[in-house]
Amino acid sequence: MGHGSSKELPETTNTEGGSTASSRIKRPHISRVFRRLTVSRGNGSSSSALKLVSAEDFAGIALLTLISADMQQFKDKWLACVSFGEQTFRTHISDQTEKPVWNSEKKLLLEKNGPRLARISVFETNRISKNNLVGYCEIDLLELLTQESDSDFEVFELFDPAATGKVVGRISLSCSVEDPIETEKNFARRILAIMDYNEDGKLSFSEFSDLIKAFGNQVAENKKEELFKAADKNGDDAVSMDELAELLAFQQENEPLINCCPVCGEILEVSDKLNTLVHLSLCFDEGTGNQVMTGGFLTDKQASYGWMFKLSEWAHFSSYDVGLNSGSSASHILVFDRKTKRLVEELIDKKIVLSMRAIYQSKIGLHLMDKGAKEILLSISEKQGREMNTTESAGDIPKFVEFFKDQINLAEVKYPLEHFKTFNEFFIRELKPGTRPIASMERDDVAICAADSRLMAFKSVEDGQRFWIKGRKFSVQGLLGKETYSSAFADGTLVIFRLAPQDYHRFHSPVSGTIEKFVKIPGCLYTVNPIAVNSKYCNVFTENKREVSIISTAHFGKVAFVAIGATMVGSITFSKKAGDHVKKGDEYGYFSFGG
Amino acid sequence: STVICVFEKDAIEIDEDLLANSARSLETLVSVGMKLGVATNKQAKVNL
Repeated sequence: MGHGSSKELPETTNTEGGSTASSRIKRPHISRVFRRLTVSRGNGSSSSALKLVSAEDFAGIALLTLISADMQQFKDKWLACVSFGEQTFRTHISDQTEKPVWNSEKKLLLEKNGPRLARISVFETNRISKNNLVGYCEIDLLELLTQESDSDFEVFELFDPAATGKVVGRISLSCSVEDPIETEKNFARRILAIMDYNEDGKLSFSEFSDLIKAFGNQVAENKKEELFKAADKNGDDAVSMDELAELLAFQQENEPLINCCPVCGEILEVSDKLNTLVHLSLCFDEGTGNQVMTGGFLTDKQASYGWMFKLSEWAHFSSYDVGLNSGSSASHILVFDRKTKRLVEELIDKKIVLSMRAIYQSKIGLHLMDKGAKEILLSISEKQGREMNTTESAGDIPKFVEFFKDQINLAEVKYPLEHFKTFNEFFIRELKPGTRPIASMERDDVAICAADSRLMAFKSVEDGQRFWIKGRKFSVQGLLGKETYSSAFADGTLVIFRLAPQDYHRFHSPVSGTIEKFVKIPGCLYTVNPIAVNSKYCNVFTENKREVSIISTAHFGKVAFVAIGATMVGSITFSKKAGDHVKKGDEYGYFSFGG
Repeated sequence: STVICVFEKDAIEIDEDLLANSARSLETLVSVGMKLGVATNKQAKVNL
């Protein structure tokens, strides 16, 4: 690396008098000394990057690029993983070749007292040998980032994991530290893009006010006009990206605007400004597609299994905590199939992923939309309900079946596809009798699963909140509402059945007993996807539209059955009424498209 | 959409595999009718 033009970086040490917005600001926190180099990217663009001078500088964002490998005449499909600290990231799988090219980038957080050693593992993958570790190397990033080099990239030998010292190939990679000024600008650019509703590249006062509001800093909110004037250096009644970057940098030095990360909610240390910026930048980057490597794995072995990385995401080991950040990159969710005893990956319709990202990915988006979001979601759902009840919508059934071909078993469906005149009719399809055998049918002391679904069960509400439901306002009382809540349910056992679009959408009684009552609770139609459930900012179970029923049983006492509507699928229909006796396994109702 | 069942405290002993997966924040794919758990009350024990 180095690429010839290594030199002192005046901007980072210059505290006044520079011509750019960023250089006019005092920045003691980024006054470290770097060597500048230019890194050429695979796409032809180039960007400023830096090398460290000493261990003291080992803090910031490092951009690691796994470029290519030479696997010494050994042809196969290849993927590489980089493990750094608690996380592992993986590249895509290369073509069948002995010289795979990935050009996969990942931003890594460098911390003074954090990890320095990165382990690179290269796996072969083919029909016979799935994800077989072929070679590895370990790289001291501090050493790499401080050493003098004239090359854009470095080449490391890959060692055979089974034979000490045997070289099986070579890998080329580059690593540089992101310019702190660039980090600030990128961050400003990112939040500006989120807040810039009319996409003119600037923030109007109204957009700026929303941004300050989203930061959750009351002091700043009270003087947003003052802040706007301070930011609007050229007096054009709008704040540009440069102006915003300058304001954020200046404020972070003096009176921080951002007290907690708007994405993951982590409280930010006022004293550690560089880490704050780095944290925000990485958090905002997640899920945007800006980073090529996928990640969140615990080990390189996990990373080598395509599906496995989702486990670690949902298992909450991400360095930036749980919730929106961890869920934001999900277009697949990992679940454990009880029948086959295997982990399986669940597809989510891209349209749904997009809507979820737009709304739930950032606290900012969610916070700002506030009441607006509820109306939008309701409107989308009502519109969807109307569309799905038209005869034209039946045309979507084959596409839907094709999309979920491994997950919808048409042989189980009571009627052939031609029977369904609308998509909604297919959505609430019935199954052939006997398709779902009921466990211990003769024993009412054995409860059964109420829906074809992804289940989470917790002995207590506390466990549920520890492992899954992260909404800060969740409570059983809030879930059931005043009319149906009783103290017997306090810290009761929670069982959550989450239905995915492809599922059989009728739900059944889990127990035998008599239905005491039904109570409708109006509310929003947020998604019930783990992205939202795992978010500290969403309280989907206590804010969504739902209908609560109480079943009085001989063996379990009272059982509360709550059907919760969600985005698009907000219509809840019960096929029983108060006073009816239900046998476990009886159909109890269904969800359909609508508001 | 989601269904949530709330059982009274200590009224049900949920199947261990379901609890174990959930404790790993891992959802379990289930079908209608699969066993969920057994009542813990005395009457249930007598029946057993």
